[in-house]
Amino acid sequence: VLRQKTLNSFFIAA
Amino acid sequence: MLEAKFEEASLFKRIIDGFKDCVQLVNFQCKEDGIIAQAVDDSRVLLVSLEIGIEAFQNYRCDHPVTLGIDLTSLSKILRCGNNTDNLTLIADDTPDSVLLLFEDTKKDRIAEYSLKLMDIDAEFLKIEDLAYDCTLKMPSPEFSKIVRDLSQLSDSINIMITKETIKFVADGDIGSGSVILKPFVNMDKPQESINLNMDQPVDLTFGSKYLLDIVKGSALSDNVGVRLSSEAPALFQFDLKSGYLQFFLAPKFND
Repeated sequence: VLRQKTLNSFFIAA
Repeated sequence: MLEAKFEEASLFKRIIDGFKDCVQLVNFQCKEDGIIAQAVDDSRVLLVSLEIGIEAFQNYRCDHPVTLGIDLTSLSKILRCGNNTDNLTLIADDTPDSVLLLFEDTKKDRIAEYSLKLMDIDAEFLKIEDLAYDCTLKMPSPEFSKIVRDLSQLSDSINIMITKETIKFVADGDIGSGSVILKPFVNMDKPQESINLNMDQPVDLTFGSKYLLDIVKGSALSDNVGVRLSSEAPALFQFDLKSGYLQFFLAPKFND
């Protein structure tokens, strides 16, 4: 089963 | 005071059309050296990052940094009122409630002026580090667009696999499956039709078709699309402007 990742784990708020 | 004049309104239209379907409320940060904007879609899977450098304008002046909070649906309505070949100037004061869009027909004495109300948009600005990528691909944007549109009919996911000399797009769905295989090549007569591939590590990544369909709307901005892929980071899809770019960062799907 494929699950969509979000960007939250990659980018941090500046 | 901001005065940003596009030689042709069509450029700004194509920029906005390139991302208005995936994000709605966007802060345009206008500074001395151009305009930048960033927005994340509601599902937080796709991030759009726009930079319009001053070389992309016929004239550009911004004495004081100003943020224009814009609803892209409303902006699009106004952009449709101008003709593609009109000069388009965006005008705003230092603490604006609205932005003025001035369309000037260069052949006739016709000036159309629209004012768009601005919004207070509470959006965080994400810091995008220089990411390390395993593969860098540059290919004609119409071809990329066709592959995405064709394969997305078959599945809600598209798999991109890159090995040393092969780029493979695959969709496997209920009605059947499809794949498109490309090889890097150089077209000396039409360099924009070349396919360049730089690979440090092979990649095998899967992306949501609906996001890729949003991304290919940027194709009207450039003959080429730059694709950067990594197993560790969101993919980057980039359409270059004469000065600046429209970038899409897309989080992959992964096997549970």
